[in-house]
Amino acid sequence: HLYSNRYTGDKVIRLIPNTEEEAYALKKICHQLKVDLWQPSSVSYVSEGSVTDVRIPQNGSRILLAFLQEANIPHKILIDNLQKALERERSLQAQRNRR
Amino acid sequence: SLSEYNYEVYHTLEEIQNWMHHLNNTHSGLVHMFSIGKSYEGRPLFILKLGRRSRAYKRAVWIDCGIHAREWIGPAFCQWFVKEALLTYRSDPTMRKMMNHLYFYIMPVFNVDGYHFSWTNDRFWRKTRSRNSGFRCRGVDANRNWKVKWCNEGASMHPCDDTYCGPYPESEPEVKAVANFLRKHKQHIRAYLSFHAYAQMLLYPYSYKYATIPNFSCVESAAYKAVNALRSVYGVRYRYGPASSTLYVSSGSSMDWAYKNGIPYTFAFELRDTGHFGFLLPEVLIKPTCTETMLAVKNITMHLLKKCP
Repeated sequence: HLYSNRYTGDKVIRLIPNTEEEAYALKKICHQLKVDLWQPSSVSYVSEGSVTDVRIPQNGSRILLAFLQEANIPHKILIDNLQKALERERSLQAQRNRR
Repeated sequence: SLSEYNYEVYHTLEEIQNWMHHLNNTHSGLVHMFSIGKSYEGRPLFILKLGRRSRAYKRAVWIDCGIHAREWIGPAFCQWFVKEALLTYRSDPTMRKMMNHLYFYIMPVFNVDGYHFSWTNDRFWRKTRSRNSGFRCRGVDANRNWKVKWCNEGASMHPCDDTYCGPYPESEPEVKAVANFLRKHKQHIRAYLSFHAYAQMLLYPYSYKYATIPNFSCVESAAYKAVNALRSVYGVRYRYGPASSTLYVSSGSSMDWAYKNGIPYTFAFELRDTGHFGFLLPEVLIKPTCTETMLAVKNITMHLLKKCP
C-alpha cells in the first residue's frame, strides 16, 4: 500500500481568514491540531486575507471543519482524501507505463 | 539514451543519479558530472556542469532544484532543462548561444536525503534529515539555514517546526557544500536560480527585508519579460517581484545569501500550481510546466547576457 496508507482520510483545506481575529483563532487551532502547512510555510504568516492551505488527518479535519463552520471562516476542501489522490495518480502512472 | 529516459514522470533519487551518470558518460562534450560533498546521511551531492568546453573565460549560471523535499516538480524541471539543453543545442540558436557563452551548474536534487525520504516514507516531508540534539524531531529547513539574517523573521528556532533554521548557519552539510562551491566560484557565477513549488511566482531579493535591491532595474525587467514569455505558452499567470512583498518575509534563504555574496542576479521560482493539486502536481502537467518554465529561464539568461551589466 502506497506509503502504508498513512494518508487515508487526510484532507487538504484552504482557509482565508477575513479578519485578524479569525487569523489569530486559526493560528491557534492549527497549532493545537498540528496541521501540516502547505502554504504559507509557517503559521506566523497567517493573517487577514492570506490564503492558507493545510493538510490535516481525518480526526483533526472533523474538528477543524466544525470550527470553521461555527466561526464562519471561508474555506474549501482542496483534496478530500489524500491517500486516494496519491493512489489515483499511481494507477494513472501504471496505465501510462503499460501503454 | 537521452530520448529513452522519461522526463514526464517523477523519478526516484536513484534513477536521477543513474541518469546523471549516464549523461556524464555519453555526452562528455557538453556534460561533466562531479560531487561537491556528501549529505547528512552520506549521499553524494552531484552537480552537472553543462556547456561547451572552452579555454576562454566563461561566466556561469547556477540552478538548483529540490531544496524542499516534497516539491517534486523542481527536480523534474532540472532534468527537463538538461534534456532540452542537450537535445536542442544544435537546432536552437538561443540554446546554442547559452551553451557556448555560459556554463550551467545544475543540481537536480539539493536535499537528497529529504527527497529519498519523501519517496519512501513521508511524501510531504520538507526539511533535511539531520538529527537535532535533544529533540525527537529531525531536519532543518534548508532554505532558512543560510547566513543572511539567519533565524530572524520567517524562521523558527524550534527543531520540530518546518521552518527550523538549524542550530547555526550552514549547519546542514548540503547547505555548507553548496555555499562553499558558490563562494569559490562567485567571480564567474552570474546568476543563481532556485526552483520550488507551489505558488506560480518568480521572486527576487530581498526575502529577509522590505527593501529595493541596487540593481533592481535589470532584475525587474528580466523577471517581467520572463513571466510574459512563460504566460505566452499556455496562458498561465505567474506573479513576480521581491520575495518579501510578493510571498512573505523569510530570513536565511539561499537566494538572499547568493545575492549578498556577490552573485548579481538571483531568482527563486515557485512553480505550478496555486493549490488545486499543490505538491501533488500530476505527471501529465510536468511537460506543460517545464515547457513554460524553460522559456522563462532562457529569457532570463538571454536578458542577463545581452542587457545587464
